[in-house]
Amino acid sequence: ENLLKMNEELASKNRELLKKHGIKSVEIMGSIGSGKTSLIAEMVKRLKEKYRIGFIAGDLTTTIDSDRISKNGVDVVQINTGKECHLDANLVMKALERLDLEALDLLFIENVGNLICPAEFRLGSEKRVVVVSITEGPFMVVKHPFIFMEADVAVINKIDLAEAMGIEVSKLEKDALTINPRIKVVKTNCRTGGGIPKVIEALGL
Amino acid sequence: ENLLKMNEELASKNRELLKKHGIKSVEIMGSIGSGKTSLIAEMVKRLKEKYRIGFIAGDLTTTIDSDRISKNGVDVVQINTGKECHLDANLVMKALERLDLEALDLLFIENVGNLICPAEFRLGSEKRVVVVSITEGPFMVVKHPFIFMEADVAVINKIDLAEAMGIEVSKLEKDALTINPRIKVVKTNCRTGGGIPKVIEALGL
Ligand SMILES: Nc1nc2c(ncn2[C@@H]2O[C@H](COP(=O)(O)OP(=O)(O)OP(=O)(O)O)[C@@H](O)[C@H]2O)c(=O)[nH]1
Ligand SMILES: Nc1nc2c(ncn2[C@@H]2O[C@H](COP(=O)(O)OP(=O)(O)OP(=O)(O)O)[C@@H](O)[C@H]2O)c(=O)[nH]1
Ligand SMILES: [Mg+2]
Ligand SMILES: [Mg+2]
Ligand SMILES: [Zn+2]
Ligand SMILES: [Zn+2]
Repeated sequence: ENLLKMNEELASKNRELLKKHGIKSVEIMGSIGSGKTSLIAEMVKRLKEKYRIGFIAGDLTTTIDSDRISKNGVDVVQINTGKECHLDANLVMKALERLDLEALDLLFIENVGNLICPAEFRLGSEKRVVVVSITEGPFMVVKHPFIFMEADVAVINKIDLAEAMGIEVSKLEKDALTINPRIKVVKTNCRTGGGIPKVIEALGL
Repeated sequence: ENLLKMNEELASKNRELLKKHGIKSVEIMGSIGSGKTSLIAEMVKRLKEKYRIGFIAGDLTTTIDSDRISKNGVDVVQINTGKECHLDANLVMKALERLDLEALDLLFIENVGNLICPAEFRLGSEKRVVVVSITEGPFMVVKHPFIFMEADVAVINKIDLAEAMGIEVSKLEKDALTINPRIKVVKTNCRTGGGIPKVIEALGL
């Protein structure tokens, strides 16, 4: 489809621009309320001495996520997509124009909460992460193979509730590795910070 | 956009067809893993003496949801959408052709797990329900106004975990009513069946 081809071209332009400025870039995809912003907040806490960090947040509406992260002294841009259920490379290109790229070493991009469309629309980041929460039940991985194929790292979050939910975390991990043997799977509790150093390591940050 | 106009036309055809056969119909939308299938299973348990029930399940892939419901002696059709993040009236029209409409009084349609696109693509059902889980955090309602505008009933599920999550359920209820003053909000625990009679009442079943 033409739309995807155009998106790929813009994504590689974004990629070039980030590379030119020597900026590492990580896209965070995942289900609604899975813990994407909490994960980013935890990583920002631990990395802000090492990197000058920027953040692009995508949501239908509100500035809730960018407000949360800007409290950490990070440059933020909020993209409100209206009715669109995913970010695309064009929206990210416009957001990049609003950041001072000379002043950044690391960029996080949080996509709209959705385990489907974001898989197909690359944004130009170096790495892609998918976050799911064990509170979604045992089938969210097998039901959404495409996004796990596209991701470098899979974060299985809210493991503090695994017992209450009766969820076998190791089975979710197996499901992800069956779909994509190259993916790195990390279990986290983004409220306490459990597992975050492993995510940082898996991303090479 | 043409796509939405065509969808509306097909949705009203589905509506006419269901009306002609005197079949009550309810669409269940909601986030990934929020409890849509569990809600339907609980309603089927309590209504199968009163109605002959059919079920259309939508997912990218797998027959996990239709298998779960078919165990209750319900006629099921599984729609696998591939990469499409929402059902549309055309897919539902084809699924209706695979059901014996003479033998049905009530039809449940479970949409793909997604709080965004399903809002715009009506399927032709009489009633629309949106299910969210308190485990998604405090903002999933305010961030997704369109789907709450479209729904007749909002189900706030997994209230057994409200304390562990530190979520104020009454605030989520207020958020939904602010977006859509006509919506009926019901709190449930679809594992134990808590609140299900209220959902059945709100749907007039
Ligand atoms: N119990 C528990 N709650 C968590 C964890 N991580 C995040 N949360 C909570 O989950 C809710 C949603 O977290 P967010 O970080 O906003 O999730 P998100 O994926 O960014 O959400 P959206 O951007 O709205 O899709 C909040 O109430 C968080 O406090 C965790 O590991 N355990
Ligand atoms: N604690 C708790 N778990 C629940 C509740 N309702 C459903 N669950 C669990 O949540 C998980 C997902 O439930 P499903 O009914 O499959 O959710 P769904 O919305 O149909 O999921 P998808 O179709 O995959 O998007 C399962 O592990 C259920 O057992 C509830 O009220 N409380
Ligand atoms: Mg967020
Ligand atoms: Mg389901
Ligand atoms: Zn989309
Ligand atoms: Zn869609």
